Amino acid sequence: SKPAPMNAFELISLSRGLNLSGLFETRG
Amino acid sequence: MGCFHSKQVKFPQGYEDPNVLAGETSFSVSEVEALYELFKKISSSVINDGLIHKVEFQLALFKNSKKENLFADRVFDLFDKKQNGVIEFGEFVRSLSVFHPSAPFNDKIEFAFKLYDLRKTGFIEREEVKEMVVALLSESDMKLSDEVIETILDKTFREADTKQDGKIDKDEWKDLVERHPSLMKNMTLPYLKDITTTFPSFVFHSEVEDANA
Repeated sequence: SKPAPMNAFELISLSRGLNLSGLFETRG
Repeated sequence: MGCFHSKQVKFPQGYEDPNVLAGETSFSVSEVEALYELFKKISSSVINDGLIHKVEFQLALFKNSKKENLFADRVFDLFDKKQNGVIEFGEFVRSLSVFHPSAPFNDKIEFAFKLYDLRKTGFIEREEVKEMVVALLSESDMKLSDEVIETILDKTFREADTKQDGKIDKDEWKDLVERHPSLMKNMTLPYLKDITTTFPSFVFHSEVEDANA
């Protein structure tokens, strides 16, 4: 049996562009 | 007057008083100053003009300035409140404030709604959601047929579009998020809670004492 499809927004939220934690790895 | 030497610090255009920014956001003055250390690093990575250009934003996010990403573009666009192609310090702090763990949940919901309303019509339309799903798939290794994408969209709109007009308005969005709070996971950055320990060098540039003198 096929798994139930995800909510489209759950998929979208996986984008790296929406994960701003990368900004905080700008140290040095 | 030994302790009252004035600092002749030159701030770039767009710089705003940390006291004012702290008053308007979820950050303390010290946290705003720590954010300024982060801002300086990002805004001087390519063009040293005290403003964050899109290429610098992408470089900070992905460590690669050439990476095109629909969502990073949308986030940049929302941070750039003046819509002049750059992010000033005040815009940076005010926008990041929405991502603070203690920022009002409603502000996070509003920000995400604007983010997903690609064409700024006041609604999240089915075509926009499809465009975002396709963009997500193209940046990841996931492959889904058009049929599967349409099934996902059907399911999403059956649940979210309670007025059944083919688009999601702000109230419908709020209802959906209340049922699925995990959709807001990206809207909170735990880093912002201890920004002063991540960027401790703010202490050396702090203006807080001067402001209280």
